[in-house]
Amino acid sequence: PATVLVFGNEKGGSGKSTGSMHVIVALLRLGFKVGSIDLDMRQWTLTRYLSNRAGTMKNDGISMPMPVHVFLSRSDKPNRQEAEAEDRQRFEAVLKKLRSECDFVLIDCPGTDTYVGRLATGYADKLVTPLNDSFVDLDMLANVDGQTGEIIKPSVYSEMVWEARKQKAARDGGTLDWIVMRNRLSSLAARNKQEMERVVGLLAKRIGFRVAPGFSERVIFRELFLRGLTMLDVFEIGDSGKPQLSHVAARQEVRGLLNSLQLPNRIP
Amino acid sequence: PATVLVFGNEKGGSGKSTGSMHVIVALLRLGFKVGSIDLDMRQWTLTRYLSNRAGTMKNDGISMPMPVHVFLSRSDKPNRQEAEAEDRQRFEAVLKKLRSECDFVLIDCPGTDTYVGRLATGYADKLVTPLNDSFVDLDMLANVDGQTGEIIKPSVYSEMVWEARKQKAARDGGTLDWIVMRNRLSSLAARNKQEMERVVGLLAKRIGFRVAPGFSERVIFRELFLRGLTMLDVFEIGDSGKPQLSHVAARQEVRGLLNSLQLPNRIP
Ligand SMILES: Nc1ncnc2c1ncn2[C@@H]1O[C@H](COP(=O)(O)OP(=O)(O)OP(=O)(O)O)[C@@H](O)[C@H]1O
Ligand SMILES: Nc1ncnc2c1ncn2[C@@H]1O[C@H](COP(=O)(O)OP(=O)(O)OP(=O)(O)O)[C@@H](O)[C@H]1O
Ligand SMILES: [Mg+2]
Ligand SMILES: [Mg+2]
Repeated sequence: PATVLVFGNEKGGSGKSTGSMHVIVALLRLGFKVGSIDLDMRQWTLTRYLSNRAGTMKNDGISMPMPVHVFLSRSDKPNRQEAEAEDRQRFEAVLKKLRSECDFVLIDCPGTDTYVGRLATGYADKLVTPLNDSFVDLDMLANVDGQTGEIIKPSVYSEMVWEARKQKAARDGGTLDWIVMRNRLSSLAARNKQEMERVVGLLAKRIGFRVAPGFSERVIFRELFLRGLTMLDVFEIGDSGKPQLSHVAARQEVRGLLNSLQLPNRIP
Repeated sequence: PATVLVFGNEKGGSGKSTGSMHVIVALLRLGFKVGSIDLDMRQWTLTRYLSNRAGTMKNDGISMPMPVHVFLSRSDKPNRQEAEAEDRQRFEAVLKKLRSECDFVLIDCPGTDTYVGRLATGYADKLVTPLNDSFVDLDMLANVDGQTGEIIKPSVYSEMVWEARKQKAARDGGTLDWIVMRNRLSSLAARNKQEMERVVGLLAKRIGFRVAPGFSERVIFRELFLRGLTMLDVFEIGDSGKPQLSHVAARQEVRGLLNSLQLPNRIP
């Protein structure tokens, strides 16, 4: 069945939906069949991005590859346990269906701790965690001592991933490959960047994840949202004349991320 | 009693905790007595920032102004209604106490839809909503048509603020002054910036908020988190030699934000 890619990080605004959309389109452009699930049952950023894409296709009379997309709504049962049981049943049914039909299933998690977010992480073959280049974001992975720069202890999100790994192993003996992708890297700010690189490298060994090169801070990653496009689309649909230098660099960053995910070799 | 400032936006990572901390320190440095409440009952970013500050004071043997800080924990009652009743009772008791003791009470909300976040917004005299300079973030305030650039309808967060305004008016006839602060403004990317400026300006009139100048993308806004400092502290505690140009510009942005909040004139 399909490889399950989960974009997760409880820290809000780290780049989960942006990363999800770019990886979805990159896999589609390689010819794979992709399923996607939006678990952010209030913001719907990925769902909105895809519906903007459908709007552009209709409006401009063009065709672009689209994933098989599903968004779930929250159970409204007043009792927490009954609501969670219903959320689980809906999620597992959708995941089973998409895994049987697609090469890859990509899940975008909300930027907060939710029952379905934890559940989905326990099904991940690959977990991709975008991280702003900031010690504020790092704080969700581990507490770092402000005076010495040493790692004190893993924090709530890392502990959740540890639980998800155990669940997965117990269910089907599977493993979870955890990749942290640095996002919105600034072209300046050398000192902060180096210090983050050092601590993220230490943390990778200690709590068991790999570090991917990630994306720089580039306006192209966000300015096409309303039209549902990514820089992987603009050249193909003849939208933007000669490819600009920043588009080329951004496309390379998406390709770099895809390579670092080390996805299983499939023939589209 | 105190003026209540709420930093809120359901969009994750827009800059609520960063904005909160800088406004807290700016008010403290003006000599005001400030209370603060962290409603992000899982990430605790503001609480972590302040505990790092206390760590630096202890470690370096220096003294810096501190707010009267409270963090609440979530009720664990299994029934949603009972849990909300307990959350409300705790929050209202803390708010009442801080309002009687302080000049300003500042509340940092989580980046998601929570019962206490909505409750706190209904007590705001000033609501400050940081916004990344991105149509992805704007989507939480209003749905914009990707083809025409027109505003289709206000979205979930704006509707929540509308409800909160009604609640406040019904409770004590008070009004809520809503300020949207643009955050992480890039020094490049003119086209996206202008387009955002245009749409945010239209939206301000339509759904009733004011736009504050806000903060640029500057590493100084995030690199002092582990030591619990802001650029308003470094010169006072003799930490960084000659003030650097970027520090001066960042301090001016904080002062600009404080001015645009139009806080009631109080003598510290
Ligand atoms: N590499 C990048 N360059 C420029 N802007 C970016 C980049 N990555 C993300 N952004 C912007 O940063 C903001 C946060 O990104 P996004 O919404 O994808 O994060 P998220 O983790 O999905 O957030 P949430 O926690 O709310 O779900 C958005 O305004 C987005 O447009
Ligand atoms: N003006 C700025 N310049 C540079 N970095 C910033 C700026 N404002 C915020 N950041 C960084 O952006 C990220 C998000 O900011 P912050 O955590 O304050 O947002 P938030 O809205 O409180 O997030 P959450 O929704 O998770 O509570 C952090 O990594 C922070 O360091
Ligand atoms: Mg998202
Ligand atoms: Mg926060």
